Amino acid sequence: MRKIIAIANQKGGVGKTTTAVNLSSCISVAEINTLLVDMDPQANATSGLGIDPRKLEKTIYESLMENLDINEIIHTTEIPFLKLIPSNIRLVGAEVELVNIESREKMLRSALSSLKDEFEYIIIDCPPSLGLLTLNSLTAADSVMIPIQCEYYALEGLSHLLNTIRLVQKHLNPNLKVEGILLTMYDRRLNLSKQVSDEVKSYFQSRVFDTCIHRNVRLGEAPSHGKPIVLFDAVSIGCENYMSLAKEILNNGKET
Amino acid sequence: MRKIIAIANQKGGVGKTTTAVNLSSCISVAEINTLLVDMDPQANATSGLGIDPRKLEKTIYESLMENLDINEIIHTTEIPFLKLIPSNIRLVGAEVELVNIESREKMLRSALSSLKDEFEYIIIDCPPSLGLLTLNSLTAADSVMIPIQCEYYALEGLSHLLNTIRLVQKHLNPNLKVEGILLTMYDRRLNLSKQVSDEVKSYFQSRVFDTCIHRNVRLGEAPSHGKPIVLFDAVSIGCENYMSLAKEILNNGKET
Ligand SMILES: Nc1ncnc2c1ncn2[C@@H]1O[C@H](COP(=O)(O)OP(=O)(O)OP(=O)(O)O)[C@@H](O)[C@H]1O
Ligand SMILES: Nc1ncnc2c1ncn2[C@@H]1O[C@H](COP(=O)(O)OP(=O)(O)OP(=O)(O)O)[C@@H](O)[C@H]1O
Ligand SMILES: [Mg+2]
Ligand SMILES: [Mg+2]
Repeated sequence: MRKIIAIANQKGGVGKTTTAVNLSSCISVAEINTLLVDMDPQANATSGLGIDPRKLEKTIYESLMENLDINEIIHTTEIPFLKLIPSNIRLVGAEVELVNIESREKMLRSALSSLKDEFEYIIIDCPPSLGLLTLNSLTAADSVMIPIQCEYYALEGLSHLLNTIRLVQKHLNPNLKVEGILLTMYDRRLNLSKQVSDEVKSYFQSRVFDTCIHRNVRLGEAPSHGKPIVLFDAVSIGCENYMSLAKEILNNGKET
Repeated sequence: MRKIIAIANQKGGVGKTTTAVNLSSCISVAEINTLLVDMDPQANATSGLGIDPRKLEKTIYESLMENLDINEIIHTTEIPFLKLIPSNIRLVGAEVELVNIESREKMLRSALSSLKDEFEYIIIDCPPSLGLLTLNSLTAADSVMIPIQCEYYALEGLSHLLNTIRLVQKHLNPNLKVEGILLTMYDRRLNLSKQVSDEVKSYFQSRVFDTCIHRNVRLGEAPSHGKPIVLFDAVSIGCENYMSLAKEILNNGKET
């Protein structure tokens, strides 16, 4: 099963990077070749795996904008079956530099096309916007996973994100599917979490993952050690949740 | 004391909108004429004050891009001394449409220039990016307030934000000052909050506000009722924190 999944939501701080880093690492510990692509100039996914973005000369920016061979930017990580394509702040320039390029939304798709045989899963972390970096990710992807924080503002932007997905499906990537809606930072002590989660489930029904990611401080601490949760604290709730999400994804893969 | 303060940080979900909505409303209940400007296409500040962005025909977009008189887009709110310049999703277009305009970073500054006599404080909510909407806000502002969530990833992007502020000071707005660093979502039960807060205080010293905003579910619930915290739950910790921040800002104003 070969699949490229983009993790996208223009709302900030909803758990895109935490999901990209931990889902890719939980899949890879099952000895499945996995690639994490950091398409955010903030480079949080890069540093979440212990790599310092400021020290990098070859990132996704050089591959997209300077035609550098993509194999030259693939980094190993502490997990044997997990590789990373890092980013750094130079990627900010791409949002503007791509504007006047002919096939500006398709750059990432062509860059990744040579890698589809090497990796079973490619996970793409998107920035908090619906600009050209996210459009490139949605155009390259087979499906999109939408993390939603269990907070009120998180519901507000959904219709715009779904519109953007429809436009990408219509003009750029007709095969793009919605992998699912992932509830994140669920706090069982708060009514707010339950209200938002009930609302999301009644609207999206079966497209919501069974797995819900609970608020768990270990998920917030792991990045400061440059480790995914499966290496930082394998017995935490956070790790349990992301392992269960990985299983759901792997099982979804079997159906199609 | 007339002051325009931009609330900016490209990291998503750190409390920019929550701070913009609640600081502006806490200042205005002291019967000080205050204007909140929503420069985020997500329009969370607009809906946080109970206005539906989808129903609006006149927003900051029409003023910036279609030269509509700014007085035509000023909305009243439930608080007499608080007015709002709303936004909605059309503002997404401005990020790209502004690219080829001569004085593209200065559009908001000229739009707001006629209002400086009418309002003592103008607070601008920025989107989670350092694109043209945030650059316009930093160019229009007298000072910038930087909310920092007490989480590890929040520290990562600071150097890039400070570089951008320096560039704006050098080329676009020499008078731009840093109003201060605001610690948000502090959870006294977590070591992580304390670690991040200690690190920020040791790096930024006196530029960190004495007021720290604690994690308080009432701040997360208030937007679903379209009310700022001072109307939703005036006795909550969240309201106490933002009232104390408003006092600090008003006192800072006296010094200069
Ligand atoms: N389930 C969780 N429990 C506790 N903390 C979490 C959880 N998920 C994410 N966090 C923390 O919340 C913050 C926001 O998460 P993250 O950075 O993954 O969101 P994002 O959507 O990628 O943000 P951005 O929009 O800036 O890219 C981070 O500091 C992260 O460590
Ligand atoms: N002190 C707090 N306590 C509890 N919840 C909070 C607090 N501050 C903000 N929140 C909630 O956290 C989420 C993120 O906050 P907010 O939307 O204000 O951040 P933002 O920086 O404006 O995000 P964006 O980058 O998307 O613009 C919101 O759902 C908000 O209600
Ligand atoms: Mg992220
Ligand atoms: Mg906001």
